[in-house]
Amino acid sequence: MKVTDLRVVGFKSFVDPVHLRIEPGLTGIVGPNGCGKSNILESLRWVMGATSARALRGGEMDDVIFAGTDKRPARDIAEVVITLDNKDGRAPAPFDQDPVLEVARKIRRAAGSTFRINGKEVRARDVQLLFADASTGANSPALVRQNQVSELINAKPENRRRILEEAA
Amino acid sequence: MKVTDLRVVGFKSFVDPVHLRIEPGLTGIVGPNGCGKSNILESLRWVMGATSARALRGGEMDDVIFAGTDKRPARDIAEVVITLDNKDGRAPAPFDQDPVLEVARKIRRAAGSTFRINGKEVRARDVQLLFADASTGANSPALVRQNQVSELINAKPENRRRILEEAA
Amino acid sequence: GKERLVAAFETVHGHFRVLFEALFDGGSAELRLTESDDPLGGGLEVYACPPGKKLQSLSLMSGGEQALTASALIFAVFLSNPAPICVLDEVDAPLDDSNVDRYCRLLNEMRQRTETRFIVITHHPITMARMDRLFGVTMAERGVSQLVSVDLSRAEALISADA
Amino acid sequence: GKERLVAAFETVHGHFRVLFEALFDGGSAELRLTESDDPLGGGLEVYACPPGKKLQSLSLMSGGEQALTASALIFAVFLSNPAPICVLDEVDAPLDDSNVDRYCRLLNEMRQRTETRFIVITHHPITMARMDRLFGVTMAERGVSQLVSVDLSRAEALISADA
Ligand SMILES: Nc1ncnc2c1ncn2[C@@H]1O[C@H](COP(=O)(O)OP(=O)(O)OP(=O)(O)O)[C@@H](O)[C@H]1O
Ligand SMILES: Nc1ncnc2c1ncn2[C@@H]1O[C@H](COP(=O)(O)OP(=O)(O)OP(=O)(O)O)[C@@H](O)[C@H]1O
Ligand SMILES: [Mg+2]
Ligand SMILES: [Mg+2]
Repeated sequence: MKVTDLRVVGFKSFVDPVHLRIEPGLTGIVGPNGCGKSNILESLRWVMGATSARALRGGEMDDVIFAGTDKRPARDIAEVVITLDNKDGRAPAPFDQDPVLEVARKIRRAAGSTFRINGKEVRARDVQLLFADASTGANSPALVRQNQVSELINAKPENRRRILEEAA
Repeated sequence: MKVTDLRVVGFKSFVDPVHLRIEPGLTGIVGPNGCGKSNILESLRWVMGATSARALRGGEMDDVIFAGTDKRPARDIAEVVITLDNKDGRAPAPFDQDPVLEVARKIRRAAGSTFRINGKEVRARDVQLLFADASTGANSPALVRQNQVSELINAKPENRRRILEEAA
Repeated sequence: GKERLVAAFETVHGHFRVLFEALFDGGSAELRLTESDDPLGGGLEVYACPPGKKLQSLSLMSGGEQALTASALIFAVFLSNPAPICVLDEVDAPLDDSNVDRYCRLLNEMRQRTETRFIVITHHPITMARMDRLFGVTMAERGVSQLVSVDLSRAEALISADA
Repeated sequence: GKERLVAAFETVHGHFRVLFEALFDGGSAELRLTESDDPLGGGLEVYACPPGKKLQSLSLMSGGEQALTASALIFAVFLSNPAPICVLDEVDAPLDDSNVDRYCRLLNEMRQRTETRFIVITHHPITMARMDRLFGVTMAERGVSQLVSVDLSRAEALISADA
């Protein structure tokens, strides 16, 4: 399974729709402090089924919805869609025949999130399993948060074991 | 009270004697990764009476003593001396008349630390109070550890209050 | 007791607002003491809002914004009760070039307004260039630290290759 | 169960040693599973020793050395079981220029040995120059993020001034 596109709208500072094509090799992301770079990583972890608002630097999950600026009103909805190339057919049934998967997560203020795969509503659990089978997911050690590197080093041995389970 | 000199020997990677003159204004310290820059800050906090080995990135206090390299044997003693200009006579008695104070801390492997002010042995408590009276000390918010800045921001409000007490 | 703390709070709060606005070229920030049954209890809440953004909890700010906000808080405490020495260990690491410049301007102001002696550990060429003097730490012999006084061009060489 | 975990451990351990020695131009590193009564319990201990230094607990390593060691561990896990995507958010922030160079060389090697797609968030000009493509995030309107595709010279301008 390959990850090919990320589309974000209403998520944190990305109030207007944004499309990031993810191609093979090394894609660099640059920009001044506070412009929204780490928010992109969080949108990826969120669509993969992240459950902890605190790990997304918020107090509650509604904190991921655009809160407004001095010129724009707050929004009530945030949505992130990740596109997967499934030509190798490794996605679990009933999606194994689809060449492309679009996994979407949408949150409405005070109403919680819904998940869809190719337009069909599914549970959070289904999305989490889809990504776990593909050796990734919201808590994958391959998604390294800012300042997280020294956390890994200073973590207790039991917590570091988790990284091995990913490799198993 | 002004801090004018720091002398380190046998402390962490500073096995050979090193003397840092601390002059007014901005003194920059540069060098490649792992060369010993943060160890200098730790030597300063240690001589001011630091009690937590963990806050000095070690497991026990003996970890501050030079552990050896592939060419040099480990040492058994570490010593740090900080020189203070007391021309304004604000040091507590019996040192209020001394124009210069030399505060020294020495540790011997498996035998613990001793403190001296101008050659006279004193308790750790005396050294800690000396620096607290001068609005500094091993845990002063003005001694900002590497990666500590985001700790201050993410700290609980009760822990942040400590910074106010410094200002009081 | 409590009066001293409240007085300190007022001073720090005043300095914090001024320093934050200088660092971010605008925006607003404030400190609030949270209530608690214990008169000397309660915590310190920090509210900060970069220019044009909405006031949010500090944890939603970016790495660089947090570093600048924390610096403003630390320096606000300084101005209320200057410490004889301050050491900043790579506080500028998360900052982009334009914020490094602002951080250095703030450092310069602190130098002029207090007697505090600053030791600034950095990898940033912009910060190095603003120092009054520079020391290099090297390990000519692996595992053994040495301290040498350096000028700017030597310092830049030190960080760009294996010393 | 336990056999899978031990097999994974052997593979990660092998890759970790090779990657660590490549990153530090020498030295040695190893992983050890700590014993525990619970067969699936126990933790993972990491031992690492830059060239010429004595083996010490990881917490005594410097900020930059920890960042490189952690990168070697993350990439060792990759080589054992490649993930489809990897995002590295300013992992190069604590590194000096020569270690940024090593980090980039390692990234390049990972690109050649795996199908993983990498997203690298950075402020470092050296890292930017090694990317296959670059995107800039700007806030032309304060508080509103936009994404633009940029070339290297535009990227450098982006980080050195207020976008
Ligand atoms: N729900 C939200 N609505 C609007 N803006 C938000 C929301 N959540 C966070 N933000 C904004 O996003 C910004 C932080 O973005 P982010 O952490 O991605 O920056 P960054 O580019 O990673 O910066 P740095 O280089 O400093 O790490 C903050 O300024 C914050 O105000
Ligand atoms: N007791 C000790 N004996 C000998 N060396 C030690 C001791 N404790 C720590 N060290 C060494 O000191 C080094 C770390 O130094 P330090 O953290 O000061 O580096 P630094 O210059 O701050 O680097 P960075 O730029 O990566 O933050 C480690 O490599 C470690 O091996
Ligand atoms: Mg960030
Ligand atoms: Mg350091």
